[in-house]
Amino acid sequence: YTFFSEMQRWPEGTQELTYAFEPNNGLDDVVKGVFSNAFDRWSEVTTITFRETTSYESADIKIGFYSGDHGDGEPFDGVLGTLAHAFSPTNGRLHLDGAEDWVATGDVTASDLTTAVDLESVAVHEIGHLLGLGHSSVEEAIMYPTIGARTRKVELADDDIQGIQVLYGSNPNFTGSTTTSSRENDSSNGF
Amino acid sequence: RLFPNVSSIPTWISKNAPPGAWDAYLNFTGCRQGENYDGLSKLKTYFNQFGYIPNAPSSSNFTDDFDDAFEAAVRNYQKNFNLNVTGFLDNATLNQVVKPRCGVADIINGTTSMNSGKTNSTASSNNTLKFHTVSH
Repeated sequence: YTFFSEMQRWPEGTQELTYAFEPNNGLDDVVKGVFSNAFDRWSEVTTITFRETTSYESADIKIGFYSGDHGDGEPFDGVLGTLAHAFSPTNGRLHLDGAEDWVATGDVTASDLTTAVDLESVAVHEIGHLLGLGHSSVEEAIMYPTIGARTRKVELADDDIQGIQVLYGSNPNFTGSTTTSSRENDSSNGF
Repeated sequence: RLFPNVSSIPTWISKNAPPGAWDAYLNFTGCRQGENYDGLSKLKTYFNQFGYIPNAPSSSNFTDDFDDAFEAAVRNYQKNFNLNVTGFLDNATLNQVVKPRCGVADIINGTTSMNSGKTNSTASSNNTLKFHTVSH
């Protein structure tokens, strides 16, 4: 796991973050449920919980689908290529490329559509960025930068869990084991 | 397009899927340092976008030369993705390049880096964060 520069994170004491969806997208409950599931995956292992709010402007996390140049200096590029991006804490913006063929539920691996992208897989990854994780070179990790079309990867790997718990600690109810570390901190740097 | 379920994807769409945005990069398979390749500047833009060409000029200024800086970028990319570090655009590297990915850079302002994968290595990030990877 890695972090953004200076280990950017949400302020000490943050227990809950609110999130809202771009009103102009008109997303339905199925899609919103996918994001709820994605947030839950991180809440299960760390100390922060997430709550949807209808107040888009005041939400900590703002989620939206956009196409091409959408004003943040990081234009999307059409089908496949870049799928989504998110900003480091405490910016809170999560943008998904509206040109993709997003699949909200079901077995995306069984799709005949070669450009089908599993929405929850990408959402879980981008939420990692929102919380302060950078990319990982561990292929099994959610925070690995690439994901194939027609691929579903939503389970946090030990690498992801260790990273987020360095930032925010462990959910007291988390019973999983993260003691088998595939990456160790260099103690000479006092990290 | 947003499909609520896999089964809701119309068959006609499946039969007319467009190529991926970066599929054309596969044409650079085999390219290596010291040569000039038509259109390589576009691939340099890709590597710059994801942080692999430090202190790079604006993307419009990239040449089509496979120069030392680009070879270093390819090597760093190969390390980050646990590929054989060959320094040229081999098949495995370009197959990784064309995969769909997150738009967040792998190396941000030279201060944050994915580490070097399966071998023992140290990735420096402005001397404030340094990780040591150990294979098990």
